[in-house]
Amino acid sequence: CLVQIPLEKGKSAREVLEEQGLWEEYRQKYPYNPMAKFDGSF
Amino acid sequence: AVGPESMTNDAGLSYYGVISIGNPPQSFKVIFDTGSSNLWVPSIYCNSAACNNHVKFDPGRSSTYRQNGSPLSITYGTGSMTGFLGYDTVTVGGLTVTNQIFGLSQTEAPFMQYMQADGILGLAYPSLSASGATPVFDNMMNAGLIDQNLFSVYLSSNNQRGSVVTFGGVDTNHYSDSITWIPLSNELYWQITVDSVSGNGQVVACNGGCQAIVDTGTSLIVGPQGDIDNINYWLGASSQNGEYMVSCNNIGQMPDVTFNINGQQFTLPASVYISPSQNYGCLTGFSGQGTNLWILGDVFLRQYYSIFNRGQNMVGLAKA
Repeated sequence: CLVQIPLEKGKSAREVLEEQGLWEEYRQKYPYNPMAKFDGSF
Repeated sequence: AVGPESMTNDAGLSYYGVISIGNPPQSFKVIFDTGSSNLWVPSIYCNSAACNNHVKFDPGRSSTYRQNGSPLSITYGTGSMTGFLGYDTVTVGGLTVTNQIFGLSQTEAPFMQYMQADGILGLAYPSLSASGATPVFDNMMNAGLIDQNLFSVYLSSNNQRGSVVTFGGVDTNHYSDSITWIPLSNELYWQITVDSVSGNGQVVACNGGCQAIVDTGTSLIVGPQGDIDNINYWLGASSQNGEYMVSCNNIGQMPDVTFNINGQQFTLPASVYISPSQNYGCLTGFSGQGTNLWILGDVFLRQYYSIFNRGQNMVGLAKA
């Protein structure tokens, strides 16, 4: 018995922000740290 | 008190699935994130632009909701989410998990406004979970809802549809060849040991071995800055504001990058690790940061069907 949940591949936040011309502003204002979610354990 | 837990806030994330919470059910789009362990969704107690752009859970509309009330604070690189905890029935793909503890957001970072997903469903180990909240998958296992204590993920490369999370088993339709089973090196995340990263037969990164987290909640392949610089230099990419760009015309001539794991080779062709950007040409999927840890995110997982085996504490990888 496999239970499957289909995933949709939608627009990323980056794509939306690029379309609106806001990407550069947002990436500078909210710089992304990919390790932030793991920092507590490393 | 609820301790802070860092969370995902990756602008490149694009895969989400639908779950429901409460009775009658309220539906939410969530990112299935193997790099965290909490479930949370926006709530009616949040009125920021980020929350107003998403579906909000209303506990008053659910006959099965029970308040926990403990505060929840999740900090991440570009902002934070705060809220409180409650219990309700959560339905995931036809599996009904009763009394599931989850977070109801009260504040969210402005950045969240632009994400299509409403919330996050964490699929890592319970010891990572904020406030000790039992993760959804642990409740599935404890209630005997699934045949095997594992789940698997297929991320389609191009199509908007076709990607899937499978609970309780492996879908043989989504991979070819055999599965390589890799023991976890840390049963907190889905963390494994990578022996090296190579290209054209030469080691280009992770010389002598390194640790990597298999994370559906990270869009790129992330590694130590020096190693990532080496790979991108070797690929001929140029750096701008922390991103690495190549000419889109060169993709056909660019080499494979191979992750050597547990004696097996996991190879990524350029068509997998290069992606076009609307305003920025073509970007490589290798991103640097300041620790020694690697993250094998969606760029890697689109090429390799991944199986997350809680029963045996192993990750399985097979060619998607």
